[in-house]
Amino acid sequence: STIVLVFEAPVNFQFTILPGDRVQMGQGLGRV
Amino acid sequence: ERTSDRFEWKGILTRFVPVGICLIAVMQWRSYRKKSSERLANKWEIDCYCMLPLRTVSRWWGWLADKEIPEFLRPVVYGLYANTFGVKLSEALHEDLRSYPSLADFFARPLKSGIRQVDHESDLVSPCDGTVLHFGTVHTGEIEQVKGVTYSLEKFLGENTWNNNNNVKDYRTSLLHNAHTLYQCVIYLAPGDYHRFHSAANWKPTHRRHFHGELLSVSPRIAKWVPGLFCLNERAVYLGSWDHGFFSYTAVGATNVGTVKVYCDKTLHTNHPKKSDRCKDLCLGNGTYFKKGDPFGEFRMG
Repeated sequence: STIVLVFEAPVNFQFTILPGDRVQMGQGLGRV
Repeated sequence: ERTSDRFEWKGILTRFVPVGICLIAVMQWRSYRKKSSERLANKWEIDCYCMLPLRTVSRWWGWLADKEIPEFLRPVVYGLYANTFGVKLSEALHEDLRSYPSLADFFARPLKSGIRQVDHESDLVSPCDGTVLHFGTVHTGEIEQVKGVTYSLEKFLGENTWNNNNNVKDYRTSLLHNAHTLYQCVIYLAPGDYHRFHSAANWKPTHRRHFHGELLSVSPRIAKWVPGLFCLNERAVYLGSWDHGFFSYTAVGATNVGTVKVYCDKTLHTNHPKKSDRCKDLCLGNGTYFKKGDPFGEFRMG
């Protein structure tokens, strides 16, 4: 199973993760 | 001398030739594995994969997983599952394995209160436990499911009927309200992970779109092999808005995990015995609002 998020954000939005990272529910993924 | 030479050569041949053959075989096998893992599936291979009775398998699996297991057997069955897939039992709300009537209930187990902290500093948080397959900006109508393997944004979300940007020809641009960019993030849930999912942001879903589709595996190996995987599979797409404009949240089903439950949407029925090519739309209105970390739904076996 997979969750896919597609969203609009300002150009300065930055992800704070890396591909292959293990993440937990509630962990920050990105911020403006 | 000749006899001793013959014995020496015989010893060398009998010892080193088989080792050499084995080494060559291993190298060839590794090269084949590397090539096949980098190769994308052809259309005929995808067609053949889709022809497999995966929906029937999924429904049978769901039926079996829903069966109540005798109490004395539960620790054995769930313990085996937990050891095989690395389930963190200490995080489960009920650590006593006897309290889960079926494997499906164990699979969709809740977590202890407060075991996950929601990062209030981030605008976007992880909706679930899992592995980040891919993320990044979307500059064209094609999105990457993993590096270099794409799927169509329009096929994935369906026709844009939810906003008034229909006069914009480019589908991606029609989703954007301002001079913003489109982003995406894909998170894969492994069999041992916590299988409930939560809101990833403060947002308001207004539409739901349920695409009946295939129930192919969504493991990273298959995602690297089958282009357009997420457009083929059954999925529940929730569309709406957040502080920065358009926001969509999609739960994609898989062979063993074909059922998606969404708590605010009782009309969603996934993994139907009959496959349909049509998608079912539902208007959720403007009254639904989710905060970061709010429970959203769960994946269930079968």
